[in-house]
Amino acid sequence: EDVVVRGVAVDKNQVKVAISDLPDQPGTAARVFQNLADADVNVDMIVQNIGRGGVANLTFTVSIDDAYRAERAVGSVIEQFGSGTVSISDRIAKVSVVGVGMRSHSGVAASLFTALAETGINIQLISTSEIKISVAIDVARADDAARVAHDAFNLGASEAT
Amino acid sequence: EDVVVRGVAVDKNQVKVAISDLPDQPGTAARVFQNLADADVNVDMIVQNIGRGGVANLTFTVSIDDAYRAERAVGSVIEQFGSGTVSISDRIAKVSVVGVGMRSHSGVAASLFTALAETGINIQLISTSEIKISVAIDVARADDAARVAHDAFNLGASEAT
Ligand SMILES: C[C@@H](O)[C@H](N)C(=O)O
Ligand SMILES: C[C@@H](O)[C@H](N)C(=O)O
Repeated sequence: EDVVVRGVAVDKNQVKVAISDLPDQPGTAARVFQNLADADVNVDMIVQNIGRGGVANLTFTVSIDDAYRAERAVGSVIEQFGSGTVSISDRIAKVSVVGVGMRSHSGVAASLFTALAETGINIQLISTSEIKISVAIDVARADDAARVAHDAFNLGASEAT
Repeated sequence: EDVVVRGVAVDKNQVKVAISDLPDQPGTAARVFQNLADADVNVDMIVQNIGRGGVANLTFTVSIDDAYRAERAVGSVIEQFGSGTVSISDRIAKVSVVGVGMRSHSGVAASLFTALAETGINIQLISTSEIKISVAIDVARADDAARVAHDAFNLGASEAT
């Protein structure tokens, strides 16, 4: 399947909610997201890597408007677990390369990551699907990131929000 | 935007490639994926959470056919970093709920995660986009996962590969 990169999207209005030391057993992720759903919090990226030592780190992003409610919703559920801490980051930018056929192509990831690295932007989170590679970066670098990503894929102007 | 869950997809032929202690600075992710691209390795999920203490953990999934080449490609680049270890997991199943409008809905994540938890399936990786929530789980539970995910969203038969 051929890769077609269609555009770059930038959202400058998000923060990370990072949960560390979540008990790595069936049910913990479910309860976190049920609490968030009950609190009407809209979640964008969800990134969880494999657990070690019986605990896992789970990070998700929300719009700034939802940050306070997200932290409270997570805080109350992890209290019941007896393990876990939640923290809200400074504002981040979510930068996404959108296309088709990207799933099988390490080359698209390599191109995006290289473009960011060459301008000194550190990648904080990575999440991918067949149609989108998303990274979270420092919001202060959002415009640079959009520019170098567009150049990397020979695209026109980006839509920043 | 209304959520419409269209289906569940299951891939039973993947493994996780987990890189721990990757130097958390611009360029490390780029070099890893450039090496993978050069080795013609197709990558599916990429999950990287925020770094702590100057290092980060990055995990991606590949088809079983690509596992050996993936490990060698990653091994050679992390040698140059002087930090980082790579390991290949046992076979995992990637279970995805596919739909539209899912990005803003913690409820869809909650429903999937709850369905898995209620049958005792542990979630190892999570990666999301507007059209897909994907988790990596033990391959031995793949059929159970497909079944409970279908029930959770009132869907028909799944396509398992
Ligand atoms: C950490 C969390 O994802 C846990 N493994 C669960 O299945 O809920
Ligand atoms: C860990 C890795 O993602 C690093 N932060 C980078 O930007 O390449």
